[in-house]
Amino acid sequence: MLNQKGGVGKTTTSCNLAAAINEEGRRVLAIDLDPQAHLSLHVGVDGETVGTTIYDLLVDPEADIEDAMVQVRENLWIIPASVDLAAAESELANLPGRNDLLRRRLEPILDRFDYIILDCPPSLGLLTLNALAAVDEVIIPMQAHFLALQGVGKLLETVRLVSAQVNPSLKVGGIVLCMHETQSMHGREVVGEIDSFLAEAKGSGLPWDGATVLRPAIRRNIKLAEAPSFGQSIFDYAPWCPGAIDYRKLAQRFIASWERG
Amino acid sequence: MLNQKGGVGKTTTSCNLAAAINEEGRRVLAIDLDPQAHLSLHVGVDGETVGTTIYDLLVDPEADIEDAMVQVRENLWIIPASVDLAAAESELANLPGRNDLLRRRLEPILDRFDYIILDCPPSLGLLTLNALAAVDEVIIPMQAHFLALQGVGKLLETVRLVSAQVNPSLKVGGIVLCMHETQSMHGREVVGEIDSFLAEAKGSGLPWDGATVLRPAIRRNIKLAEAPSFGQSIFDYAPWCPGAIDYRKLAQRFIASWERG
Ligand SMILES: Nc1ncnc2c1ncn2[C@@H]1O[C@H](COP(=O)(O)OP(=O)(O)OP(=O)(O)O)[C@@H](O)[C@H]1O
Ligand SMILES: Nc1ncnc2c1ncn2[C@@H]1O[C@H](COP(=O)(O)OP(=O)(O)OP(=O)(O)O)[C@@H](O)[C@H]1O
Ligand SMILES: [Mg+2]
Ligand SMILES: [Mg+2]
Repeated sequence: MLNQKGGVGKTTTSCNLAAAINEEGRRVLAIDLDPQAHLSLHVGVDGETVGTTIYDLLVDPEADIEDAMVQVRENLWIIPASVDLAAAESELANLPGRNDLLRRRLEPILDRFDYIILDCPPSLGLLTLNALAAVDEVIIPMQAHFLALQGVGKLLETVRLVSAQVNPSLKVGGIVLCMHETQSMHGREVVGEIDSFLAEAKGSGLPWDGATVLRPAIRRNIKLAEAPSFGQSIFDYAPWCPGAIDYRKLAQRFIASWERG
Repeated sequence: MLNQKGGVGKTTTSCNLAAAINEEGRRVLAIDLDPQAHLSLHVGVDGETVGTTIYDLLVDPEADIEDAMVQVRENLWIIPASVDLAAAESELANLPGRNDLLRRRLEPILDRFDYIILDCPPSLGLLTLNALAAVDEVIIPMQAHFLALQGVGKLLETVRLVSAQVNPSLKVGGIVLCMHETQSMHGREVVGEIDSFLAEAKGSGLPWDGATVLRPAIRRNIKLAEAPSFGQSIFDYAPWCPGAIDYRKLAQRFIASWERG
């Protein structure tokens, strides 16, 4: 879940998409890669008290991934973050193979899950690069606002570089529209711009060749902002509010297209 | 205009508060301190084409501040940013007095303006520290969401440090609630938390002693997201929409309390 712009819905989408996919019976692991530790907070897990976090896994080769995994519900697990993670970037700054660390750390447990969702911090630094090196697909949450369009070019350029140099199978899976105002003319214009940009990329061989704006857009719904204050996904907090309905549909379509091939 | 969290309304508030204060007849300078250059974009100024930007002022002692100032309308000026500014942090990393650079650069022109508004990037790095060393007051735009509360402690700690070590007159002027949902129970609870936190700080001597949640809150209004796509403040784009009404009132109260002393 990638976007260097802050406050666009990465954590909300990571949490609720993971929970929704889990509700469809799949085995899901969520990984909190943000020193803000909002994903951990969102599911009621405190990185300070659990013991082993993603920070330990990255900086300590002796740390056991089994200790880092916290069960949230049946077939839904999280590897939490804590504020220590802020130090990871500088601590690992000179380590050879530092971009590939996460991918190697996750290898032993890949077969235990159907989906692994990584919540990235709002930056294109080392943690985000580790995520890009480790995953099959990038999902880009964003708002359909003019100012939100401005950073996308830089984001895609980073994806292109990692795909060219480190992870050739890396693709952009799609864009999730968050906090969406369905009646807004402006929103529709911005979505139009994204649609045409992606349409032009078809056949280019670029990582976003074939990427689309995923549907449905996630409507603005205050319940989605309330849920984290109770340490719950929207499916525990308010399973039939508009936000839950949107994430549920999004997850169902995502699973269908992913499992189709 | 400070908040290390992204997408909280710093740029929208910088632009529209500057424009609103200018509409009240005051002489206003807005400074874009963000490599994203969204404030410049918002008022229709392209840092790439104008020549001298805030980046030049910071890294080149020969650069003339007169060349950096672009007039937007009567008594409303901007010093724009461009993507070059992203390099400033590392280029200035070892310069003695690097935290104080902006303050010294602005000294010659302070008497030409009644208000100088600085739009900070979403980080607590060198550019933000320069802003904190240069200003009298910090304004904190934020959303009344649970997750938004999480970063405020770190923000205030940074303000406290700068106030203690570099800029003893630095104060927190207040909090601006952006993208506010007035009917939300959750919003009211979050505002309540902020109010009590600030109430407890009274008499403490801390920089936020006496700070309040500024009124009115700025309601969510899609016009505010549309205006930047036309390179206009809300007062040129839609001067009587709810967003303009809110920023106008906020500016009037701000001026009244600032000029009272
Ligand atoms: N559809 C929505 N409706 C209402 N509020 C939302 C919605 N999606 C997210 N929010 C709220 O908006 C804020 C920003 O969302 P979120 O934290 O998911 O963004 P983010 O991209 O992870 O931010 P960061 O860059 O800081 O990690 C949060 O307070 C969240 O609760
Ligand atoms: N009251 C509002 N109603 C509707 N949209 C808003 C409102 N305030 C801001 N926005 C929109 O929300 C997005 C984020 O706002 P803005 O860019 O001002 O935040 P920021 O804190 O400056 O972000 P950054 O951290 O990236 O600099 C923008 O697309 C903006 O147009
Ligand atoms: Mg997040
Ligand atoms: Mg901004």
